[in-house]
Amino acid sequence: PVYLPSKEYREYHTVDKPSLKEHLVMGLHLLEELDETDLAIGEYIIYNLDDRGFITIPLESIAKRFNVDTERVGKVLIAIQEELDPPGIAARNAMECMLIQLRRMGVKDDLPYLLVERYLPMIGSDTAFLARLLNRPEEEVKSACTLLHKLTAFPAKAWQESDPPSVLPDLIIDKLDDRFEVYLNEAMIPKIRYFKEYETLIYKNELSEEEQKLLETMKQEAFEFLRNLDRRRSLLIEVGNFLVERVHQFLCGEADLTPVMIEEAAHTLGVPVSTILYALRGKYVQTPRGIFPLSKFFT
Amino acid sequence: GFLEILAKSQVELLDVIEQLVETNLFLEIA
Repeated sequence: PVYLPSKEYREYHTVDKPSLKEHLVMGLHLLEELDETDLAIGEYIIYNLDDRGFITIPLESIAKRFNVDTERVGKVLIAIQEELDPPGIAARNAMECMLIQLRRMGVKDDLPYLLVERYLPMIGSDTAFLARLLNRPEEEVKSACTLLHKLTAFPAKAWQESDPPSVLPDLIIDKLDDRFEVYLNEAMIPKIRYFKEYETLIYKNELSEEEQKLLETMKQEAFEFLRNLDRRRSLLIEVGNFLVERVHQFLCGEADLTPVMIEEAAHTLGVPVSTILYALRGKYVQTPRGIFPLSKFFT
Repeated sequence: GFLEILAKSQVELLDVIEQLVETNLFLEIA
């Protein structure tokens, strides 16, 4: 509470690109031919695309929802399919998705279209056989198949991998007036403590040797866990303090980030390099410049 | 061990804590 008056309040965002759906909605609003209702229909379509990037809701039910005719929904859908990226988005299935991609690539040759429409499951197989089936030279079939292999069957997949992760920072570096404060964000971690009620049991003679041994082991394990949890906390704080010192200008917004050598951190903190690597793994730090993976600061 | 706990994200750590609290008589959520 002491710090409240001088603390700057701001929202923190992950330093990453928007999600696929956000990206599509932004694109949708740039399409000039759509009016307000069309935009609402378009957003509805986009937000209801499945994980693969396909539209699975019948156009009729969308039309009903917006009280318009089905053609109008179809018009919006075509605008999305033809103009928004990634190509193939909002198709009904993998076949339609690939056909859309071919059209948008401006492919004139009918062979790739034919292969997708009739022989999609066989594209990866024997081109000589396909050539005989289609009565076309094998070379042509081969190059059409090569082209088809460059297409994606599930347009949302490529995006999914780079979707901004839902990030919970482990470490927070806050700017308070002229100095930085480092603390842990253990929002999810409950306070855990040693429960000594059972300890007396160990030393009573009511238990068998085996039971006593088990309790001893548990006691040991509990101590060790609590100690390791404490060491984890203090090492993360030390890493945070180290960063405040070493990338001060970056944190102040006065310079680009120059990553620090892990060896230097290890040396300064007096722990092995491998320990630092463990400490960085999968953790994020919230700074006045955004939320970053902790590993971004090191090289 | 220590390194194992150090390497865990909060979500992973929460799993470990939940398991331990259930199986270890000497640990409890405060």
